[in-house]
Amino acid sequence: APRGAWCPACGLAALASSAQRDVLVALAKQSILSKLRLPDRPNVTQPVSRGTLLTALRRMRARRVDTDGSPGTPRDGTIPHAHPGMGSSSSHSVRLHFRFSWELAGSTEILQATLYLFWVSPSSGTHPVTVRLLQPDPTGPNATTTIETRLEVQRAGWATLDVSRAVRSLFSRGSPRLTVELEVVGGWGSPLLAGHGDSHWPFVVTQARARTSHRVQRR
Amino acid sequence: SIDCSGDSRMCCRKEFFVDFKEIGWEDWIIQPEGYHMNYCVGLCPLHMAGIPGLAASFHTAVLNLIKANNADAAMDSCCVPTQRRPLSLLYYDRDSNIVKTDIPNMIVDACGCT
Repeated sequence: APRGAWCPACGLAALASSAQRDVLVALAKQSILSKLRLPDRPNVTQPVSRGTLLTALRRMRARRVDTDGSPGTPRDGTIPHAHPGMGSSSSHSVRLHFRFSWELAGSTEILQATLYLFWVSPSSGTHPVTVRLLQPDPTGPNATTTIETRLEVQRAGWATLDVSRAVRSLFSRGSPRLTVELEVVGGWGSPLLAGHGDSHWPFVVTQARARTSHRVQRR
Repeated sequence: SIDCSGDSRMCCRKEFFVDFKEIGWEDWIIQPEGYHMNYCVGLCPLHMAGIPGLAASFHTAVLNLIKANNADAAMDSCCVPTQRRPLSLLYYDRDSNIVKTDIPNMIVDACGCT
């Protein structure tokens, strides 16, 4: 620039390199905080485990795919902070909701019901998962009955759990909804809940048989 | 565009990485690990004016000669960003919610002369 004229970046070049760095870092902080419309950096009181973060991100991506049908372009998104009830910071829970449509209620009996969960790359060793099957209890609108069991995940891939008792109980009352809560102790990972298309999402296989009627009906 | 190296004086892009761990921000900014706060610096001699990056065509060369010969007629020329991209952040806000946001035009990819 002509001598004496002001050049925005030239002033910086005149500084000693350590001072330059301080100026640039201060500029970076100010720039990020102002763009996020934050007066100062937030103080984080309840950091969340990485496992929970990953689950939350998958949930956000799944929601984004649901809304606009395509893998979402990067956009703002807020994931509600994992509420304290989600176990200690070293574990996190995931809730799966299954809705059954019992068209054949009357003349059918449930032989077997199996829950399938696809685990993404857990580290080696056995990983305990507490599984709670929650279902509305007839005694009261907010009551739920819970069947609790444990699942040991040894490797990545499909893990199965027999949920016949819970599904039979739902079926006998014609109740359509089964909530499965998975508590992953140690926050080491979570089942695949989004991405990979829906081929790897959790599902329940139910085998049923029509009750043979004593009267032979010819039809 | 040119990346600044050594003591190049011409308009170029200077890389500058702010590591969030170094500035104590890694607890509230979850991703990424840092911010590439690159910036543009250097001289824009009049014969380079108006051409982001380096002159590349005959037309441009002629234009430059005209400018260089009529130095007093030409305006000042500055070294500015010619390509930028957003900074994607995953961070905790003041209510400890986890927020993902893309701040547009935060990362300079190329510089050139106005």
